[in-house]
Amino acid sequence: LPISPPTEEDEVLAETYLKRFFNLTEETGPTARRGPSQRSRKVSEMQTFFGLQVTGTLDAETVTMMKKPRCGVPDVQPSR
Amino acid sequence: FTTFDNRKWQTNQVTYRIENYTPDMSVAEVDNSIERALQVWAKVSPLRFTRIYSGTADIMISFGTRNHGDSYPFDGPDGTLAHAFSPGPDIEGDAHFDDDEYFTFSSTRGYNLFLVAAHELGHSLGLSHSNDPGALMYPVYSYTDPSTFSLPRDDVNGIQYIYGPNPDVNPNPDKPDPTPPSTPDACDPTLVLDAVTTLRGEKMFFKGRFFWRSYSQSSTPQQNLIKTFWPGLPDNINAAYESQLSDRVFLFKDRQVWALSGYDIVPGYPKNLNSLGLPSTVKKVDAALYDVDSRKSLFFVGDYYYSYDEEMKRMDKGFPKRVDEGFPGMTSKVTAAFQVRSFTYLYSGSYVFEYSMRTRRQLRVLGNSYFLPC
Repeated sequence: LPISPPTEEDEVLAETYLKRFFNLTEETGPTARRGPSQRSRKVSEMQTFFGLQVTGTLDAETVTMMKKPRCGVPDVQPSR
Repeated sequence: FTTFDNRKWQTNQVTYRIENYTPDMSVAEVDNSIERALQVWAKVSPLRFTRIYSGTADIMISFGTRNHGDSYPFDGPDGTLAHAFSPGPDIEGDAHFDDDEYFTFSSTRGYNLFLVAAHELGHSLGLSHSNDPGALMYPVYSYTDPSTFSLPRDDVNGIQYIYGPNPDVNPNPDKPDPTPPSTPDACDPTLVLDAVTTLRGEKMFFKGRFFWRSYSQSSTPQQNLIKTFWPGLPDNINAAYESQLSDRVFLFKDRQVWALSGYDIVPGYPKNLNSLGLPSTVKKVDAALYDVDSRKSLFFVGDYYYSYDEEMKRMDKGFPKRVDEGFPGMTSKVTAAFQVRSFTYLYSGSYVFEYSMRTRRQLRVLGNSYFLPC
């Protein structure tokens, strides 16, 4: 697995992936600055789902998982 | 498993229609793949499927690329392979396949349409994604031989949670249906591992179709399907070991052995067991390890073990020896083995026996969870 930090390409991939499959939405307003970012929480959610080590960051394992071929249905259903 | 808020078809008689075809396969192959994918679910539920050729079916099946008319565009080759909608009117229940993928009927190239369709049709019937890596409804594609495919336990539980069991199943109790395969659980105290090995600092634990990877930077062992990493390797590995001499991991199944260099299968493998100096009478290796101090590979076969000199490419004289001769107190069959920090660990059933190779003394008896945390 690559040990280098995520590239810009990985960041874009992660953004798209989390929006599509883990319901990541745009962060706006002052609440976004409190506590871990929504993106970090969504990364953690994804890592939990796939049984990866939960770091909340885009580590190599997480990026590798994001690149695997998969079904287009979200893993987390939007709340209704 | 998870469901889409319990959305389901209100009837067990569900219709489907194949609207168009991929150019990757013949019409007959597509028809057959879809039909078999539906039967995967019909076998274990009261659902019955009828194909229609015109009009609107409950499940409309189509192939398309990029923007294909549903506000969820596909993304070109790889990435997203297909998607489907949960049961309901209009577009709901429909399954769409990304025709920028290369779909196949049976080979390991491209993406097997039967496997992709069986997953998508699970959505069409009301199942969402499962986080069980062995489940069909796991979101990541993994090749399995379609000819031996059996719907995993998690998916059977899911579909039967929504629709109940198949009322027609198993009319003949003398010939029960095969049990759906379950995903092994590291927390199961009765778990008996097939094989264990190291690989450049990682530890690997094999069981059935799966293996766990464990490495020092991560506290959570990661469970994967063997086929996800190595489509060419068999399931139910018998034994494995890492040779520090050749920097290879050898994996054994029946009379064959595969070699990995890093994560790649070394070309020219599988080879016969006699390529490692084992006599032709040996039909399978139960466990194997590489002893760093003596630089010998040890192969456990029943009550005996062999010592192989990889450098000289020959079996050491005086072998095979009884296991309890080399490892006093080890009277039960060795089912897996490896060395960690110069200590030897022999697995037998769900126990792990720790030995010092210098004194040949048994030091501790441990449980599986010592190396494979629950």
